[in-house]
Amino acid sequence: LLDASHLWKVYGEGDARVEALRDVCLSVEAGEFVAIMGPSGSGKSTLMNLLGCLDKPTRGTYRVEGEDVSRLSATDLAHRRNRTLGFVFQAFNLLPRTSALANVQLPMLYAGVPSKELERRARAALERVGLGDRLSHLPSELSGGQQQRVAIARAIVNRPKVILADEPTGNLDSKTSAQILELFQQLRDEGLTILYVTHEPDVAEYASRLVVVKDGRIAQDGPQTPK
Amino acid sequence: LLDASHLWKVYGEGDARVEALRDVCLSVEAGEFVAIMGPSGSGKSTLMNLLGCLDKPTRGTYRVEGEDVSRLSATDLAHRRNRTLGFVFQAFNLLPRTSALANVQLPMLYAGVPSKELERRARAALERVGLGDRLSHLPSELSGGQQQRVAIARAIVNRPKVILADEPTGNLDSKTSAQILELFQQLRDEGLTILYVTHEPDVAEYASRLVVVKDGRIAQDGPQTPK
Ligand SMILES: Nc1ncnc2c1ncn2[C@@H]1O[C@H](COP(=O)(O)OP(=O)(O)OP(=O)(O)O)[C@@H](O)[C@H]1O
Ligand SMILES: Nc1ncnc2c1ncn2[C@@H]1O[C@H](COP(=O)(O)OP(=O)(O)OP(=O)(O)O)[C@@H](O)[C@H]1O
Ligand SMILES: [Mg+2]
Ligand SMILES: [Mg+2]
Repeated sequence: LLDASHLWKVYGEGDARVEALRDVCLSVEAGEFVAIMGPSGSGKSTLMNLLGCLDKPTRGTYRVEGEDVSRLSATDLAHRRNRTLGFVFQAFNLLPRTSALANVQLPMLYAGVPSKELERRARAALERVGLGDRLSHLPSELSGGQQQRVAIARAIVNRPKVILADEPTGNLDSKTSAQILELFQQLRDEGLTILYVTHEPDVAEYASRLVVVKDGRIAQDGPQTPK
Repeated sequence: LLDASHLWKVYGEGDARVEALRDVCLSVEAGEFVAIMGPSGSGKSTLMNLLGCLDKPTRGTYRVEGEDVSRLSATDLAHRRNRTLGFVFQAFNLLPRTSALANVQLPMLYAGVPSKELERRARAALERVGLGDRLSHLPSELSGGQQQRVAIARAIVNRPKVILADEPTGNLDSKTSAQILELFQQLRDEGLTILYVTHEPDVAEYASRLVVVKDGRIAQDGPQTPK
């Protein structure tokens, strides 16, 4: 499903050169549930941005469903992203002047979902993350963990094939974290593929495969018995 | 040092009314090391914003060093905040077009620190949080955990009496978290008072007092043996 081959991501030159990713190879099949861990600054978000087609590698090839994404036009890439991938950003990236409900509808507008479906599905996604009573709030009127959950609802509402979540429980207490991880498990049982970055071992335990990133490289990659 | 008496914070009216804080009383002495935990949306950031003089309560009185802050003019309140309190925001709130080094210098500019001191002290604060090699990076060129650490460096650089940190380790791996918490312990040994919000029990263990917030109220408040 996702096939990253010898990816490099380099920023800057000379003294300012940062090799954020070095020769990264990662292959993910449909239905997998993968946790990605590693120190701060090790390259996890950079990797997620490449896997999510939000950025291009400096070197290497990345295929989604067999298609080399570097060959796609910007428009085709945006289409591919919209129908296949749901992304939860480390900093949420919600539209600030837009309610929770409207924020969650955005991916569906782009996908051409019929207008009478938009509100119903956005509401259902927000209820799944426990925010049924915060639909009209703006991001500035929501707590950090509530904003995080709006970002999660937005990532799942289009039923993408793959969810890429960068620290999805970073701002959540343990009870709400467990609810979100159980939601991810249900989605995986419904056929979605899930990759999530976390720095908490308790959270990584829900996955059936663990990838550890260190200094821009994959230091470890193997199966584990999920919780 | 900090004395919050019967604080309420209410947003909205009618159906949209949210009682974010209800009748909260909290008293903190100089030199304390307090962890604040509680579910997502329970009122922790709202409480921190009131304690940090970034917002006013709907009802109740809040005194800093014996002075009722609701009596201060906006200018005096800003001065009081700048010299007494250092704040680490849940969303970091760094200036996006400004380097890490310049972001950390901001509180000192406001305090009138001599210009030849500015760069030296900002650099020292960034080295203390492990970012000595990222001084000229913009926030968008830093990882989530690196941005978080710039926000921490900015909060400590003016040697405030109190540090209020809202989820300071939320984006940090366990090794970097431990470094930041040890830094907080050192600062407490140097005479600072530290309050921090966390949702991770391992992180709360460093404090000598635990406050638990639930549904806008203080559900629990007592001493604990720190790690
Ligand atoms: N635009 C950029 N220019 C220069 N360096 C960058 C840029 N973006 C990221 N970096 C650097 O690349 C490295 C990897 O960043 P990345 O955001 O992938 O880390 P991360 O593993 O997600 O960290 P965290 O756990 O703190 O979120 C970091 O050291 C960062 O400073
Ligand atoms: N401007 C606002 N208008 C209406 N409701 C608000 C506003 N700001 C915050 N709230 C609500 O107040 C409650 C408390 O928010 P707060 O940010 O203090 O929670 P928190 O404990 O910090 O949560 P988290 O752990 O998720 O960061 C939340 O339910 C939130 O929806
Ligand atoms: Mg990251
Ligand atoms: Mg909060």
